[in-house]
Amino acid sequence: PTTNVLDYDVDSGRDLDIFDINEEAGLNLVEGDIVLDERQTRNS
Amino acid sequence: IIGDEYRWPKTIPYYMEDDLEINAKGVILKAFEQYRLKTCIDFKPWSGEANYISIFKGGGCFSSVGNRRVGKQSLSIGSNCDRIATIEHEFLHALGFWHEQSRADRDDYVNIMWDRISEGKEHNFNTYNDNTSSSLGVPYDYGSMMHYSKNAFRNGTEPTIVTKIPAFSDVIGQRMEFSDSDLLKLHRLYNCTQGSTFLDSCDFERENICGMIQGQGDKADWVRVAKADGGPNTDYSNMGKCTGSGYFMHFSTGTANTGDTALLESRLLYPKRGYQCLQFFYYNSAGPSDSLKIHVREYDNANPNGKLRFIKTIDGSPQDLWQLHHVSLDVKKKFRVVFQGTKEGSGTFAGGQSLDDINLSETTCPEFIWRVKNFSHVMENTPTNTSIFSPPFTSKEGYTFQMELYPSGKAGSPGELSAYAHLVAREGDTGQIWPCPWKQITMMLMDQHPHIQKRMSNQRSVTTDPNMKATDSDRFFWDDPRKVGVEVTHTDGSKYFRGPGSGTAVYLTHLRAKSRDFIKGGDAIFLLTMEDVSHLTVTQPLPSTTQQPVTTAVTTTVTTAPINLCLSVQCLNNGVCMVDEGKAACRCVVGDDWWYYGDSCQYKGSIMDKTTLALASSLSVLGVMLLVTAVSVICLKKKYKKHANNSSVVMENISA
Repeated sequence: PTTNVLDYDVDSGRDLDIFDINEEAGLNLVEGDIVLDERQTRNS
Repeated sequence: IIGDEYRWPKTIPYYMEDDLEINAKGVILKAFEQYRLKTCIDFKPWSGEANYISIFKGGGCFSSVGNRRVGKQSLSIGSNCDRIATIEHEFLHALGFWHEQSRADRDDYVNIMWDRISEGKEHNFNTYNDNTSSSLGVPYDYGSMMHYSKNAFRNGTEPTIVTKIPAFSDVIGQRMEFSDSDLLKLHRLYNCTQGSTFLDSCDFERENICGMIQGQGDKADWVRVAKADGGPNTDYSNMGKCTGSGYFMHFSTGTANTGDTALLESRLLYPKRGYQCLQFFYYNSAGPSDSLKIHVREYDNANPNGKLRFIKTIDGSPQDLWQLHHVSLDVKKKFRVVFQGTKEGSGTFAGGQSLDDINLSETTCPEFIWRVKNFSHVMENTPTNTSIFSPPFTSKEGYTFQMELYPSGKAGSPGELSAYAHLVAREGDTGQIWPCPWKQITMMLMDQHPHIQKRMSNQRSVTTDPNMKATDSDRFFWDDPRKVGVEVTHTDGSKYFRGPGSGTAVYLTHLRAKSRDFIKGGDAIFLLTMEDVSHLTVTQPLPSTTQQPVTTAVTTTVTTAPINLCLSVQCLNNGVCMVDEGKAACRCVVGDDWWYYGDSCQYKGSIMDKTTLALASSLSVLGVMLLVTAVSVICLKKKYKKHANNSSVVMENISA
């Protein structure tokens, strides 16, 4: 075998919760991960 | 959320969009299996039902709350969302659950530190009042998988949520598995009676031993004890922690005669899927030649008393510890599981065969067990960035793999367990395809709770994408370890090649690893599986109803439009273009209480609109009536006033 292939970290070393992931994606959803439909949006 | 209109049917149609990552698709199916094992919710591929959940790769992980009855209801499992608990969390939203800390009584249990919340994010800590949200009679659940973590939306380094009971401050925000209360709420919301793939579980704590019976025709019996001569000294369920409990079943081969057998049979079980996994803990203090065999007794018209069918012999020499065993079954008719202990040897001694914590479910068994002894000690005393390896396991898929564990975390991740999966190849291995195509490797740290439905095991999966390149290299990551790996000398002196590892540095925190029954009797158990997921690279077929001819009520047969006719027509809101008497027309989507209409289905009507219309017209009639009344009253008033004036004239010179 030639030079070492590095291990791969699927989380890039960060323990991101659902809300962190969405926040980094700029989603700005209600309570971090809830999508409202029109009626709910109007109410809220 | 309160309201029957938000409920889904117990079997939810789903459609996995093409853009989902393959690993995510595999983990979604595992999440569905957890729902089937622990709840009455089932999932089935969309076959044209009016409402279904479309799972796609969006920018993050999100869902609507409840059944929105919009036909295609989207649920996003984007990058980094492919953890089983994240997927279960988003599906609990879709089933109608909000976050735990948004309950109406939230402030009884936690303090929200408003000044530590990021600006503009305060609304995320709103609560719902108890006529829109119900806690279903379940106490506040710090361990809910729907609870925010203590640092959610913080603007600095201090927690935004402080539990009033300090012991729960690090419990909130677990994202491992359903908590008992999560399941209880779901059962109450959907009137569940039992999990669809769960068959049986027994820890022998009750004298009825879960309805198990002594088999007929044997010479000896299994006995329910809390301790046995020759071992074990304690059961496995509670490890002897509680006085007056901690029972298991024991067959004392030491005192039996040579050739004696003891049969222990489960109650009658009724399979649905045709495949099962029997899992149990076995303590072997019997003679080296004594055997434990697993049978099934199957019942049908030809065999009303059941017919015994041998499954396998549990091998392994006596060892003074409780060992976990899995047996795969393939029963398709009413049956019992039968444990047959046999004294093959001779002589009298203290010891025998002991069974505890039996679980049976219609799921596939994990392939391999990696037991790490004295795990607490290992966690505390292994330096950071130092790892241990499981033995190489050769999967039924024809590939050999290993799990690598950093008990004290990889560099930069102190206080964590880090876990990676490596492919392995020996010199001379043949028959594999390289790079390894679409095999999903799952590494589960088992929560050794006696009851399978109450376990909150932690698991992560990685999938061998044959197209994945190694970092900063044009080589394929999952290529032949003999090419991209390093040579390793095994403990027995043999040599093999180990490929690069794929996994996560943040598999589980030490804090959580020390909670529940992840470590029992000092040992930790990892369950490892490799599964073929190549079928998930194929697009999920659309329901046939959208592709077949449709006949309408007016007896003309409408065929799907030839391409050119429909090009000029655009149907909105998922309308479908059809040719009707030579003309392209849109057929619009209809819901239970709503519908689209118009030439291109651009308008939406609903029963609510009709009601609104009726109300509006009656109000306008009322308005007009009021107007007429007012005008008449005014006129009449004027008239009478005028009349009065006339009669009040002073007749001074009338006669003149």
